[in-house]
Amino acid sequence: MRTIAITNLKGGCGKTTTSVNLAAALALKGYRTLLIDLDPQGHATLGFGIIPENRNRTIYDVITNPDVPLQCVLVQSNIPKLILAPSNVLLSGAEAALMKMQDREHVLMKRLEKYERYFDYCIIDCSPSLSLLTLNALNAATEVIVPVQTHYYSIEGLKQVLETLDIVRNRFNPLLHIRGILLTLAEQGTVLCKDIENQMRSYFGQLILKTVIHRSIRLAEAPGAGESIMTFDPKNQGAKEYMQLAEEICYEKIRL
Amino acid sequence: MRTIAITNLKGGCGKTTTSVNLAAALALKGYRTLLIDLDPQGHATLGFGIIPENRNRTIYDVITNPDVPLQCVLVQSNIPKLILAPSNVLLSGAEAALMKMQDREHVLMKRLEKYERYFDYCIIDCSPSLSLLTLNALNAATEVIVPVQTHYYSIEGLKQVLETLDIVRNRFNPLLHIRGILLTLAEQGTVLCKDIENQMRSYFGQLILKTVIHRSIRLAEAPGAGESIMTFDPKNQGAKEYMQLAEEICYEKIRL
Ligand SMILES: Nc1ncnc2c1ncn2[C@@H]1O[C@H](COP(=O)(O)OP(=O)(O)OP(=O)(O)O)[C@@H](O)[C@H]1O
Ligand SMILES: Nc1ncnc2c1ncn2[C@@H]1O[C@H](COP(=O)(O)OP(=O)(O)OP(=O)(O)O)[C@@H](O)[C@H]1O
Ligand SMILES: [Mg+2]
Ligand SMILES: [Mg+2]
Repeated sequence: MRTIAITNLKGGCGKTTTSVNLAAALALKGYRTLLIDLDPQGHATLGFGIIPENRNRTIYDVITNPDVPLQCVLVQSNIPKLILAPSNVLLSGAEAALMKMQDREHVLMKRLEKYERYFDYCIIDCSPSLSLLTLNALNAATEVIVPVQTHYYSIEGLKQVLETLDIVRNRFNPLLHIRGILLTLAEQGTVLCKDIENQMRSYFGQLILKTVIHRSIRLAEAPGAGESIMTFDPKNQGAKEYMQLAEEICYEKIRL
Repeated sequence: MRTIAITNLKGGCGKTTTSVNLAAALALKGYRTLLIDLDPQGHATLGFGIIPENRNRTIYDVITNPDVPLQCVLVQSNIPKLILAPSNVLLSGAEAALMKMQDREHVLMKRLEKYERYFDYCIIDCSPSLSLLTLNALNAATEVIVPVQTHYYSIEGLKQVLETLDIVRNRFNPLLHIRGILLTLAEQGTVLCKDIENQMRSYFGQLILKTVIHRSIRLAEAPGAGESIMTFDPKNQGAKEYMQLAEEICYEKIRL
């Protein structure tokens, strides 16, 4: 199982949108995919039409109670090969619970070990903060994708994020490597976004994924229908771009 | 001094953009304005062209060390009546430091008491998490503005934010009231944003501020020049809308 954490301290850069749609694209390509919502906002859960408040058991229970195995909380999405571990606002209590646990940075990693053979991919959506919960995601993962909006504030924060990932690799998880920086919310035709993209590619080089996700209002509409863009509007540019991202992640040749 | 916290757990909804431009608009209207950057990302600091790493003293020092008065860290912006208390990544260490302090939820409030007579407005930019730092901002404030993007994920999280603010008012700060919900990043002409705006006004009524901030690429370009939109491009729609917001906040009659 390849476990990929989708993380960035900057808020609103497309972490959830990427988690939901990359997981959906991988599942549609036939990979057995597990999507874990590790944000107490529960937006990845909402993204598949699951009401967070209605779940009496979530990833919170799996993390804080070793007697609750992951399969107890899993929910089937509208895509056969995609299964979701939902969250809700109770997850914000995980931070205090984890503080008191043994080896508190690796709890999620241990909970996922048994499921390595059941899934090909595990995607983890993180909240915009460097909490113990996010650290658990980074230690359970072997790869990280950092979505970055092509705006000034986002670029400035990126150096901090990369430094933080270095620290995590050195102190907690030697396997962790950056699969790539994903440019998101790129506005077609604006000088700002083109400038920022060029600056990013010259500064970060190969670290920037080839796939760029452009702004498309349908990507913002899809969560309202409780679906990923893949099933909500498969012909939309956003759907094509996230499918291209899935192919780039799987090392297949990208069909341009 | 009216102290207004700009907060929302949802990332990327325009907290920093609102803090920077509302503070600038208030200062241009002649009010003595203090902008406090309470986000370790230091984006409000960047928004005025101040390099966070270059500051050897920031709001972190004021919070964690009672011997460092606020005036030691203040920086003059490019607008005469606007002064900034900058932050940088060291502020992420404040959480652990506050944990050990007496009356840890009210530390910022106490540090600001002496400055009540020197400023008319104090604007506090918060990070997208409900940390002890954000709680300090909510306890130092008497008013809260909640910026909300007119998208699905943002709406869903709003109920949680309002519940959280209720808890803070009941347990920590009886003076805290919601000055308003500010609709931001509204895309002109899309059905989604119009739908969401209508849903919001029918559900939340008067709580929704009259001023709506529309998406304008110049608002995203201004931080690159290290200026607020007010001086970067005063004729831009974003500048007019933030000036209208400042007038709405000051209870003046809004010139429509
Ligand atoms: N490519 C895109 N085109 C249009 N809208 C988008 C795109 N990507 C994301 N969005 C919208 O922008 C908003 C922010 O995206 P999203 O919530 O995925 O970011 P996030 O990083 O997960 O935020 P948070 O920091 O709160 O977790 C959402 O309303 C989403 O629907
Ligand atoms: N009205 C607008 N029009 C166009 N771009 C905007 C507008 N408001 C904000 N932006 C841009 O959108 C991005 C998100 O805004 P901003 O950083 O202010 O949100 P935030 O809530 O402070 O984010 P965080 O949760 O990371 O603190 C920024 O790149 C900003 O420049
Ligand atoms: Mg998210
Ligand atoms: Mg901000």
